Amino acid sequence: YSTFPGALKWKKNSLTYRIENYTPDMPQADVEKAIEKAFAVWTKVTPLKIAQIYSGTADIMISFVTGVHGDNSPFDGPGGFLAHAFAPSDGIGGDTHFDEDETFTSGSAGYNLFLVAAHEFGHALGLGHSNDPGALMYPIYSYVNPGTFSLSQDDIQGIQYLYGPNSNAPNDPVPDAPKTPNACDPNLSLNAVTTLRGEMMFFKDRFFWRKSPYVANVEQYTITSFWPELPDNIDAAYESRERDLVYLFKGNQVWALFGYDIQQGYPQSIQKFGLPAGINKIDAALYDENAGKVLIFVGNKYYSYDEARRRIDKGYPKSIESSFPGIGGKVDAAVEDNGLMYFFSGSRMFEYNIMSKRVIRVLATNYFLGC
Amino acid sequence: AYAVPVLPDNTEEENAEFAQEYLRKLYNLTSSSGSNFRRRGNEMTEKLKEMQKFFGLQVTGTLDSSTLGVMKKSRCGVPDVAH
Repeated sequence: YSTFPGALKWKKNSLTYRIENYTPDMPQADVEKAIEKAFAVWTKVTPLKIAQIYSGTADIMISFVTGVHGDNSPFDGPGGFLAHAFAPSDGIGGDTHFDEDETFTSGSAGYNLFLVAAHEFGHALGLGHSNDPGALMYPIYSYVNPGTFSLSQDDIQGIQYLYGPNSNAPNDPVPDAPKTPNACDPNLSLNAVTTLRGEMMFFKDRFFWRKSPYVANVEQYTITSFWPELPDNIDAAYESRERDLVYLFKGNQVWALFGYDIQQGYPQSIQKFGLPAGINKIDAALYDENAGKVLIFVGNKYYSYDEARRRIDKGYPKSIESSFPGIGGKVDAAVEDNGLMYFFSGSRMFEYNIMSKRVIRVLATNYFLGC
Repeated sequence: AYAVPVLPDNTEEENAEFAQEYLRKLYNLTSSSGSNFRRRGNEMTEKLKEMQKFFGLQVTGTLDSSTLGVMKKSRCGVPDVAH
């Protein structure tokens, strides 16, 4: 997290806000509710009390404006900058402006007003931007379901650095607050791994790391900052070299990516892969370029899927242990790269040689993540 | 085809102008029309590195597609408090 120079903060714990005008994008009552919820995100974890007033000058004046609007920081039309807010101080301090050229909503379309407002009020209370991609105070917008939204530990540590905890619930939210997965956590386990046109992607919770062969470090993003339609905590992923598509699995659904674009007509049912009716979730998948088959891992068994014939090969399922001795019988994720298979299980990654049919190295799950 | 996010087919020059504007608004790049070409170029490189470091990108000081991809994402503005 970061604060403003001098750790600017309000000298009082009781603040006021006033909504000067309303966006026509949403019913006025929904705007009121989004703004109220956005303040509650911060008052829940601090001693702050923030009340709405309907006339006069409030500490935090809220307005919807476009382009040049008198503060020497003009907005830029649709996209780009969505809003901005001033750090705590008298006068314009705390004031929050939303770019009316954006489309604000209560849902996932356009920009969710609650999410944008909660971020801006972080600034209005004294927080700067965070470089933690899982933090609310990360500068780039990414949609999360407001119903399940919670501040990250990074956000809470930042705001409590300025104002301390909520005296009524001193420590409740911090232990539960989600932490952004750390690539260098020796106990890191993964949800799914796939290649994508020469890159590798490692999925964990609502994040993914992207590793390009030309670049030493990995980049971490929230899944929804690239694909708002995709769920978090995906189960499996593989790249079909024939079709130049990446398939992403969660539960009994599958999505397809063409490059970084979501294919139309998805999600579809995983039954399209000809799996037995009782299977509602897979653990991992990889594309065996050598055999031109997709290996689909479910529990301690796996299936071989023939993409050309669009069906599961005869004689499957087989037990993982019998075909891939030494990888431990069940996998979290799997990927084939440069003729080797990599099986991820908990904090270990098994490098498997398809030709000699044996594990050649046991490495840490974060081996590729540049720690 | 590369994997990186497909960006609208802007020309290189348009992308450079976009990046300059982004860095001017968010990283205090001084005006891009200054006299000293070399100094301007150095400052642009330093500001690009500052932005790339913040976002955990490869710190190259050059406007690569990953960096441009992050610049084009919708985000929070930063008001000009100095003024």
